[in-house]
Amino acid sequence: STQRPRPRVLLKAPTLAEMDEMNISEEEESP
Amino acid sequence: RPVNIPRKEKDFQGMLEYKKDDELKLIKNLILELKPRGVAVNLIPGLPAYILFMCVRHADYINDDQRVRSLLTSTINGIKKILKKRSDDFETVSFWLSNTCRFLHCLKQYSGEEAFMKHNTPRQNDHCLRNFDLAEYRQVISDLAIQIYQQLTKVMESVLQPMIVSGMLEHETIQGVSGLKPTGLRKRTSSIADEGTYTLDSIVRQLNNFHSIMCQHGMDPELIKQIVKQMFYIIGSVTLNNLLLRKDMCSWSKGMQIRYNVSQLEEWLRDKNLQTSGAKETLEPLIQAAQLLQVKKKTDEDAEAICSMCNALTTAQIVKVLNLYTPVNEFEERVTASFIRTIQVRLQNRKDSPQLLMDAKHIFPVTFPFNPSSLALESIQIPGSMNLGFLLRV
Repeated sequence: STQRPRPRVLLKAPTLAEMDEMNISEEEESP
Repeated sequence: RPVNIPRKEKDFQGMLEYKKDDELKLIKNLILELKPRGVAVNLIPGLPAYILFMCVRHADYINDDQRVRSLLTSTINGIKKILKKRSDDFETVSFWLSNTCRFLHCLKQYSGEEAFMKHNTPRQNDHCLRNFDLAEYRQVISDLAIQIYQQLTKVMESVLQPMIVSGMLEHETIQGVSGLKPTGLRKRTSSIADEGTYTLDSIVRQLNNFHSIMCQHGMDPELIKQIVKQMFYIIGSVTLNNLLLRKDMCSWSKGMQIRYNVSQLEEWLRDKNLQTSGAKETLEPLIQAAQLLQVKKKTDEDAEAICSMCNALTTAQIVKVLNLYTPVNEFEERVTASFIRTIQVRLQNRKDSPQLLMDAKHIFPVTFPFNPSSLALESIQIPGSMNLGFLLRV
């Protein structure tokens, strides 16, 4: 079997704390 | 209507396809409403992690970065949500710590990075992610695992806390010792064994319970070792702190009882093959305090022996134990003030902390050593009981 090249597109991720903030604001927005 | 033609395992590529609209349902059924008890007993350990990763693989395969991002974010938020809801349930926290670590290992094992591919089969190498590098998400998931580890420590502490003083210090199990009371001190409990009193057996049973749950969840062995070390640190520090505050715990016979209790905990470690966990070493201050209660405390030679023996205790702790020491019979003597001064002079060059009590809330730094799995993703089948019929094996 051939080895695949390393995936090329780096997906930028928010930090865990930033995710928390996004989640809180989403919850606030929803009724 | 599609015809359901049974396919051979080798025809699957180890991916799970789902509709974008089903992402919420996936998180709900797989994370928020999953009962760890049923899953742990009946299914492959780490199954939720493998399912989530197989969904990530499909999103990567169709080169849909939004879908990958959305799934990873929803997964992380779902895990956080269930851990908030069942924050004091050891089974839930242990279950999601195991699965979060397994998910992290999958993201590494199938990342396409050579360092993580060493133990892969050729088929597993074929299953590596094609389009996206998820290194940044791996960092977020590793941070999440650290948070869950800290939560697990707090849960263990709250369960063990009420048992420790009773089981490690107050309850007496050694025959012939229990009758000996320090002079002038009355027994705090009635002579009839109190119902509801915790004993060392209660602690050992609780350790067995924690250990068996973690094993059922397929927790990484190296992680179990770290958790056990943390449990032992809690037991050792709470016991020592109470000994340092209670005169009735500072006697020769208590020293003997503590050493017996510690030996039982050590036996538990051997029984579970956890001798290399570093757990025993966390009991060293307590072991030395118990020895200090039992050695002679009179001559200069005794002082020298105590100073070289008690290297895991601070000067403040050694002096406190000597001050609190209470003879149990006429053959023993109270420690003289001059002996304590001799000890203080001998130890004055030590640069140890002036603190008397141990920090019972201390949490050791945790690591999650990479632990690849030999499980073939294409062989994974999802039981109907998980209500994930909307996922399509690809």
